[in-house]
Amino acid sequence: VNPDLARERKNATFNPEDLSIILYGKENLELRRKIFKEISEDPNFAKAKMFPTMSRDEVYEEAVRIFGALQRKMKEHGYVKGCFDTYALQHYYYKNAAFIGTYPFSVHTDMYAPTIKGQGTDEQIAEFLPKAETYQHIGTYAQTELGHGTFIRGLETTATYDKNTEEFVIHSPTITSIKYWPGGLGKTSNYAVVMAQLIIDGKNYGLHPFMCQLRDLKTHQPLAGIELGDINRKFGYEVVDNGYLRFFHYRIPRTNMLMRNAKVSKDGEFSRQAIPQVTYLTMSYVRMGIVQEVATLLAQAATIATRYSAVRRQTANSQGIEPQILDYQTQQMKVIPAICTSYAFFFNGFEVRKIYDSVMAAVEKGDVSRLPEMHSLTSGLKAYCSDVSCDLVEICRRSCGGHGYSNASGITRIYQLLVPCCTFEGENTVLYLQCARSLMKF
Amino acid sequence: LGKAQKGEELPSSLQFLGHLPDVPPELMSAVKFDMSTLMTAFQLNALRSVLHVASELQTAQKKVNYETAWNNNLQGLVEAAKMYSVYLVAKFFVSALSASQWESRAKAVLTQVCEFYLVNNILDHSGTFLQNDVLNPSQASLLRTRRIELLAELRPNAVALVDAFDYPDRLLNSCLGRYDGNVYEALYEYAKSSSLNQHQVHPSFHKYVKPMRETL
Repeated sequence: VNPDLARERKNATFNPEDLSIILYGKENLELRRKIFKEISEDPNFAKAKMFPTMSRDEVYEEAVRIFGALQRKMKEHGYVKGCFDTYALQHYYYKNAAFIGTYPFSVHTDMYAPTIKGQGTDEQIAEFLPKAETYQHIGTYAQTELGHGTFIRGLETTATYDKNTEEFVIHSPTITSIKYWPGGLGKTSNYAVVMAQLIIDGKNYGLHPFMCQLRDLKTHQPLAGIELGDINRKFGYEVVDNGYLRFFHYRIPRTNMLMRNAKVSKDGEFSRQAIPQVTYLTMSYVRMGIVQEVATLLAQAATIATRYSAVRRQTANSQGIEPQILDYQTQQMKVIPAICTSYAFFFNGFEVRKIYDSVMAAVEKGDVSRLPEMHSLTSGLKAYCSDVSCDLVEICRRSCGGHGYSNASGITRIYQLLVPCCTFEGENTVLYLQCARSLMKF
Repeated sequence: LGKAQKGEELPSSLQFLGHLPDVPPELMSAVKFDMSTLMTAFQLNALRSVLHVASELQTAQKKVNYETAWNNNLQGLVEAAKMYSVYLVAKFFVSALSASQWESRAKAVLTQVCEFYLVNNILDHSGTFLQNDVLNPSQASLLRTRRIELLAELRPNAVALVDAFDYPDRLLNSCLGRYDGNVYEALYEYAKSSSLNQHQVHPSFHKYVKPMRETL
């Protein structure tokens, strides 16, 4: 170990292990370390080191291969019992194996399955969820359209009920209505929860979720009446096949509308069981996840910048010794705010999760009174935490001097993962305004 | 500033350096800052930001319709939402800390971390805190001093604080942030692994550089 780092550790006034236990809990900490050891020792995951030199196709293929290998490994070790409650563990497992922070199946685990659980009837959950848990159905969440983002009332995709056949006809009436951006939509998914305007007898009943099969379950060929593909290269997230999807009067059974909160009967009668805001719960869930995720990304950048600041020496003092750059007040003012904000965001993430869980428990009992609070809270915090994390990660990158610009720093990769957090699930200014609207109302 | 202090003449854009305004003595009085006081400041700041834009909206709506009034106050609304979010994060951190029964040395350093976070955020948003009359310039100055003190207090624990995040090298995938600190050896190996280094002479030399030289 570098002597400067060794001395830093020796001189600390506390044992980092105690703080790790505070952050993760003793049991989780041990599990994380066990997983890491298993992955490090498994040759299956060694190839992932090659990511920076691979083509897009190779990166995607390797990411899918690693995911499959990890699923088998997790099952083998009893970590996966066909339940998405282990998804946090799955994320950690994957990130350790592949270095890339995300994977082509992330929307499947983070949005598709939770939407079935949250918005399906008991019968629909029984039908769809086991298939999702075993990856027979690989799904995504198709809401955003080419010409429409956070303003979801402006979405154009229609689901028109046909009483004669008891089917919904899903259609993309314009180029701007093409579903665009959902992760995993391009090549990975064979199913999607599609958000569309429900129309019965010419009357619009607003936005609702519909289960749409996109590809043949055996051949994986796109089904008739559907056009879909990858949206091409992006700033980062190269492992994810963000996609586009266009419907041409595509028919699905009536029972494929997720009907926990609103129903359409065989004869076309619409009834609502909950307030319309329940439809947006998935967004609150994902925004809560982003609040937690940006904390970990910022903490990683802070770790890199701080350790490097302890090792790097620069500019001789009057005794001719180059001090550690961490001894310069200006350098401290770069890394210490990043460290402290990481901790603040960790605890913030825990609290938001607690609030979300209590609101969800109430919703399950039919009490939806706290939904506006949840929406306001997750909108504001998603925007604020991702904004601040982005700024601080850039400062961490600069705190590494020229080397921060090299991919060798590891910070360039973190920055690529953070930047999209400021625009996905709602561009931040729009989210601040959603939060402000709630504040005015309250 | 040196020239200004010596009474030398300064260019017009720098003349302000030579004209320090008199500060009333009552503004320089010391104020004690503790967690509770700091949290009150965050709360008051968030509240006043919201009340301020709400009042602006109400006034605007007497002259124009709701939509136009809303559009003319978007910046104030965003600011109010930000101050609310800043307040929330601070509140959650302080309440986690006060409710905890953690190991005492770890808790002591987390208390410093939390105080730095609060002080630094007030200073980062000092424009709003000043505008909302939650903070005066004298208090801001005291907070700046406290922030520098906290930097020095946290400095010895900086590495241990990031070690506690417990990210393995494999996850960080960084030559600079390695646990063992062998940064330069790793950077050297990283350079050697560049795909451009597969050949001592890159094919583009013969293909493009030589013909170009021959034509010049």
